[in-house]
Amino acid sequence: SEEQRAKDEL
Amino acid sequence: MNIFRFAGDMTHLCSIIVLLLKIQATKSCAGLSLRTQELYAIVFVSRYLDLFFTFISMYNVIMKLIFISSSFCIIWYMRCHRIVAQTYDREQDTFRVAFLVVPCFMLSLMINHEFSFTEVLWTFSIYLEAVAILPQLVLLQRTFNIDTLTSNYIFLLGAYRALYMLNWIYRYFTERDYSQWIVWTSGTLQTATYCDFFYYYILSWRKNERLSLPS
Repeated sequence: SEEQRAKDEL
Repeated sequence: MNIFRFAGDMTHLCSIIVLLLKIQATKSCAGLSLRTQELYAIVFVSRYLDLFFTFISMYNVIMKLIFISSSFCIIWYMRCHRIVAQTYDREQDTFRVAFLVVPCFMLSLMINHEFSFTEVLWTFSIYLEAVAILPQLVLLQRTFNIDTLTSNYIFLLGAYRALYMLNWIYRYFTERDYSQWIVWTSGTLQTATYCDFFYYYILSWRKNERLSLPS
């Protein structure tokens, strides 16, 4: 999901 | 993953390694702000809660564990280590962090992507990271001459966020619905707080003399 991807950054 | 983000993460890692080297090699934390280190520990803990229930990649997990453990390790050195703790300048490091933590938390309750426990804490960590360096910059202006390792540490911290800005621009243009305006706004403000430091850092580097910020 977009949320999931948004959290892929440290 | 793009080169800007990877370079940003590596620069961030380097800043922590430089800090640990400084403390290890000189057995001193003179010129370092414990409050900034504590704020970073809060940032990492409140941001990496998803470590336990959303697996993104091994890289992501390992880096999060490194950041969390190193920030606590540095705090342990500055608080508990029998030699290093003596060199901590408690009288000078007096920035009232409540003035940073409370507004950031209030803001994260009001402005966030989704009003859930982890989301609010994640947003809080984004806002707090933007201001976490302030106690260190204030301490810098009080202790006139700072050692090279400390200034390198701060320079690398600023560079990491500047590289992340390139990463956001790159992702904005290459990925369709990538938008993180909370991270972008906060990250831009964060990098802006380093600008005056960058200016004096490069100035002193060119004049090849020790860095001293005007008080």
